[in-house]
Amino acid sequence: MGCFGSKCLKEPPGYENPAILAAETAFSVSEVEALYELFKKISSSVIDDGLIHKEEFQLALFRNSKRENLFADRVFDLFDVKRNGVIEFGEFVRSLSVFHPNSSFEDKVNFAFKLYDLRQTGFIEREEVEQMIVAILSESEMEVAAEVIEAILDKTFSEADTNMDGRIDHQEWTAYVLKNPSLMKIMTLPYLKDVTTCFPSFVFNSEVEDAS
Amino acid sequence: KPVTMNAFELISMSQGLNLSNLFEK
Repeated sequence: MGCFGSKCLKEPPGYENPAILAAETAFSVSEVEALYELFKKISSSVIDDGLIHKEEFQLALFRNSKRENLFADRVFDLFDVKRNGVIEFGEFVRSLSVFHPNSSFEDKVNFAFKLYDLRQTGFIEREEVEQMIVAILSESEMEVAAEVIEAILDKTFSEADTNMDGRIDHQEWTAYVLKNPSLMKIMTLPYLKDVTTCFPSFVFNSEVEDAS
Repeated sequence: KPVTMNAFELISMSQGLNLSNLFEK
């Protein structure tokens, strides 16, 4: 394929053709182009290199590039599919697609499982859930007695760990979220149905004729 | 007191999981 004019020069490493990304995700070409406007904004906020670094991700999430958060770290790592410490545009679009209202429940359930499987062992272990509870409590500056944390863990595992081996496997997780669908609310971002309105400037850079 | 909240309900309240912040201007 040729590379005409100046078009290729402004495309950073990791940039992917919006038409290909649209074909592989829940987004239309226009929506991918609108997401590129968001991506450019986030990826240029600290280091203007067309890649999202962890600091930039934290800045976009918390308005603070130094704020450390267990879950933001996990989300960043899952978005960074190539595991090279940065989120490229293609990774950004493919990962966000899981959060699209039209994406499958199965994709959302799988992503959430990976998110909570902190040590990536293929199971959500009791220690991992405890670590996450402690993180959320410290984030909200709530002091909760150790017995209360134990009681929350007992309740959760008595409901989710149906084979009682002390950890939640993928099948148990799927059954558990089907019984508790509210747990999947965080896996859908209504904004994603509306990205072209949020970032209307994409039309000035659009490569497709019908960008409506 | 009986515990009524499960761990994942609690966890899903984390700001770090609130990706809608990415879209705030």
